[in-house]
Amino acid sequence: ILGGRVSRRGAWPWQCSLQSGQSGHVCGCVLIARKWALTVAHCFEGRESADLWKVVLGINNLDHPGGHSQSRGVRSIIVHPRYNRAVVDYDISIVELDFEIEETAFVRPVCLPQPGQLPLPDSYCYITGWGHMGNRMPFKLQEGEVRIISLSQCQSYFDMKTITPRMLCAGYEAGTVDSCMGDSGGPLVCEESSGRWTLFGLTSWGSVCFSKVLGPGVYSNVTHFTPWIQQQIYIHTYLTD
Amino acid sequence: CIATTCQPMCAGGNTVCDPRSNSSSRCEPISLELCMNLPYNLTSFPNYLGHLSQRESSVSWESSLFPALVQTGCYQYLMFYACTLLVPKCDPVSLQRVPPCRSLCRSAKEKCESVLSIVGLQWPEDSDCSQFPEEGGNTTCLLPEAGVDECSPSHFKCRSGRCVLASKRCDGHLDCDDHSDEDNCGCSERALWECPGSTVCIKASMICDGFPDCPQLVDETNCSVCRDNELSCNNHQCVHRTLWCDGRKHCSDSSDEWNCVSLSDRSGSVLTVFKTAAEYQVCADEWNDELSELTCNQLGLGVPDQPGVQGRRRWLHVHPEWHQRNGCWLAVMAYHKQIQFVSLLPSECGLRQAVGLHPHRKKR
Repeated sequence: ILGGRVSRRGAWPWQCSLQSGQSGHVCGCVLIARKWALTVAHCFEGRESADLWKVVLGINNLDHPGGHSQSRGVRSIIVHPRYNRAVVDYDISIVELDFEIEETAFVRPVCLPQPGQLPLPDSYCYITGWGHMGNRMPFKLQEGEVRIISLSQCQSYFDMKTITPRMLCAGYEAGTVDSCMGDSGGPLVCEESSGRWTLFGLTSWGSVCFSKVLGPGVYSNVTHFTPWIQQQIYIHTYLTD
Repeated sequence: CIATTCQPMCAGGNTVCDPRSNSSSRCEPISLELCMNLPYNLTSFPNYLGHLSQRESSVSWESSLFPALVQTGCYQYLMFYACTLLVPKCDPVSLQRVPPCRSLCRSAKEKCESVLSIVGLQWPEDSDCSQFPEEGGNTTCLLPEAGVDECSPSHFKCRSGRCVLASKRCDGHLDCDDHSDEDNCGCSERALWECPGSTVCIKASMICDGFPDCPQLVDETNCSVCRDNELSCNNHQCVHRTLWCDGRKHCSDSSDEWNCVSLSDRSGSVLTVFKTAAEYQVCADEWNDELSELTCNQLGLGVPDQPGVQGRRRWLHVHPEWHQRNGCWLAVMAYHKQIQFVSLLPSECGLRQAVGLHPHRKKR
């Protein structure tokens, strides 16, 4: 996260770290139910096999997981069938954990949006992750506040790519808070008046976050995928092949 | 053995392979989408930017930088030059990389470096031109042939020769300086299919593919001709009615098992099950907590109740311990045992319990 700050322990109990073999942390992910997490499809490019991955939850410092952390293997990875690598569209995947997590103050699912529920342009939400900070990779979870941007305004920043209805944009035009490499798959969440946090985006792509020329971050629009997510969880939970 | 260029040797099991060495072991077909229009189609790694694979090239910042720079029109053959760096030509006989000629590198740098500096970006460090041979020397090198297609397949070439993103073609905005991106914009002229009743054009392969792309979803209608005793899957296969919602997948996209448990639209609170292609309202004498939990799960993460629902629903039998539990709850109606959903709270999602987590609010 560029321009963010260190999060407090337990501030984002749905944030998880998708880790693989020697590389350790590769991508962010988001817990949505006791046995299910979301991330983006492009994290699995070149490493599609579930047994290469594990999910770590309830941590703040990647190097010092601490007593609240829970680690699970990955039973299955469900990449969206329409994921388009070339234009990074339909960039979403569902991860089935091998065992349920234990819900604690530090490990807890986020809410999925209701059908059609979208964050309003100009509303403020949060992005979190262990991605690049611009000068180094952090050990501690970073958080940053970003403003939702309309798709039409967002398209004006990206000559080379098409912003589709499966995407959501957030960030400051001339500001500094942005997601970056290593944040992919992590959450963009907005707080509701009831005090609950709802997941509206998964960090997907954006302008080159190292350069001074900044544009908004582009996130997978979770609202668009909620029916698909629920169908897949239902099928993998209740159906026998 | 992580680098693809090492794997053949790793398979041997005991050779030390340094992916950064120049001895590339084999040529591979170019798959980098940006560089699919080159006069050569084989490459090898590492490339001249230090990337170890096409995948690494595809996510590199140079693969974003150069197409953006092409938009400025600073040099006609910039994309060709960029591709000789990103996916260098591999000679199938000698398995050696063929570098760009020094003059090509110099021209690109002279004409475009200053444009980069305007936006605070630097010319890629490790593309120093002195490492490339002069043309006409004893080392072969690459120069663009006349008529080389400057635009990648994901770009549209304006009449003026500039490249604009293919999605800008016929989007109603004049992006080419000569406006050629808005010429001949009928769907058929672009070998696309026009959505009936709208000006949206889609590829023929998107018709009846199970994903609606046209307004009013017309591209997904009349896609299957099923017999009377069959139902159409989301991907338009036909499945026998009796197999619908039987707990087993029969459609290849498993859509015969979607939405088998739902709340009836009318009242939005009566549990219905879709079975053998008919809707049944659930009415049960022996109901228990396990069935409640199963039903809530099958409905997804819980459904908020509908405040202000009118009507004669004054009865409400709630589980004696309801106040100790959260989540989706059921109540059994007293007189005709119809199962009604009363959701007190959605599931425990989205709450942070750790103390003192809102300092930033004070900061505002």
